[in-house]
Amino acid sequence: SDFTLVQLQYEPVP
Amino acid sequence: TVITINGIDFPNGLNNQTIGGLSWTSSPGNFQQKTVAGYTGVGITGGRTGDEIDIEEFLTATSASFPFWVPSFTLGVLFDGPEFDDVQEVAQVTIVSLSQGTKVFKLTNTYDAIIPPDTASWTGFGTVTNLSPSTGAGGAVWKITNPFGSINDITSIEFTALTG
Repeated sequence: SDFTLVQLQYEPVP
Repeated sequence: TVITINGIDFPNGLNNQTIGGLSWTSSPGNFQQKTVAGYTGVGITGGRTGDEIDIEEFLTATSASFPFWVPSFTLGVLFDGPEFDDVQEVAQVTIVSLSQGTKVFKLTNTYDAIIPPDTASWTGFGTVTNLSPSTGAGGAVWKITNPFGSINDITSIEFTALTG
């Protein structure tokens, strides 16, 4: 098994 | 404000870099971009493939200053078997939450003899969408939306591959 990371989205939480 | 980090943002050959406000590391190899079917993702040098995140290779993002919520992540070249004489590939995603500790999830590309639909199973929350099919000409790209549900105090996220 193997793959790539195409995108990560995150939202900082105060 | 949602921040988006893409595979093309990772500089090839480095293994430790702040990208999009998170501290990213790869081990034991270095960042290595790979483009298939128009989708560019970041993998890691070495291992079974020189440009993908393989078993016992780890791509990790850490935030030292603030916790975060994850609206989505997208993985590429996670195939399901016959295209490349391979297995149903499995990605493991581990998060560390301030309130819930370490949580481990898996994404498995489940084999479909006829596609569409092209399906994968995710052990977390949210929804799984195929963006590019698991075919010889496709990129086997999967977007997981709201993957960790309401967990909004994440301080790190790690990607690695498991035996398929």
